[in-house]
Amino acid sequence: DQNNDLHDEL
Amino acid sequence: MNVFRLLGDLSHLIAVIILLQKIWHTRSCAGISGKSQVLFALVYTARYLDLVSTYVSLYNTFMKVIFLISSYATIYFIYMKFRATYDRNHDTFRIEFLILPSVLLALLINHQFSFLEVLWTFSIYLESVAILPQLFMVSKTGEAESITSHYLFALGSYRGLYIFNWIYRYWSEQHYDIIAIVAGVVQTVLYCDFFYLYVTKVLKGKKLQLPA
Repeated sequence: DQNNDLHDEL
Repeated sequence: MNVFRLLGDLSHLIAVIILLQKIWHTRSCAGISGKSQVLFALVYTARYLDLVSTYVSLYNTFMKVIFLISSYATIYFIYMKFRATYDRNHDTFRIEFLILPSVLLALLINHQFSFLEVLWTFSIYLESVAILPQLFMVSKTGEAESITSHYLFALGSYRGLYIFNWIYRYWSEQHYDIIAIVAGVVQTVLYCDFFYLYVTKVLKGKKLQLPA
């Protein structure tokens, strides 16, 4: 899925 | 989490440790661009505000705190504790020309027009160019201490490894974030000239000389 609401990367 | 992202984060952590160790051990920040460090502090502050609102993992929280503390500690060293050794005359890049376009671009191109998301996007755009004052300073002074070039190599490798992380995540979980990817590629490309010199010179024990 494009993007992600939760940015789980630093 | 995957091995590329883990190696990338470790590379970033190593870069931060090398920098703090160099400044603390030599009690000097000669050759270090305070402007780039100010930009990094801006980047991590804008990006890690979600520390108060979202919990991803202990690792995520721990690393965010480390990067925030280290970026402000570096600024403290450069502009206060060891300010006599700060080479102001060679650190002349106009960072407003990096900040303002990043703000505008973040307002125009983002995933969602919300406060935290626009700040996150701003931090992604700014990080991609945050190293420019440092590279500019190295080109102006014409050289860099080997410890500074190790710092730059580790810092450049961090987002370079993230590119492999994004490829892996697209392939394995159909996840991708085009904003982070484009900015990450730009960021890594900016280091290419330095990477070439690092591999061909520094690793052979020579001093890093950038064509002024």
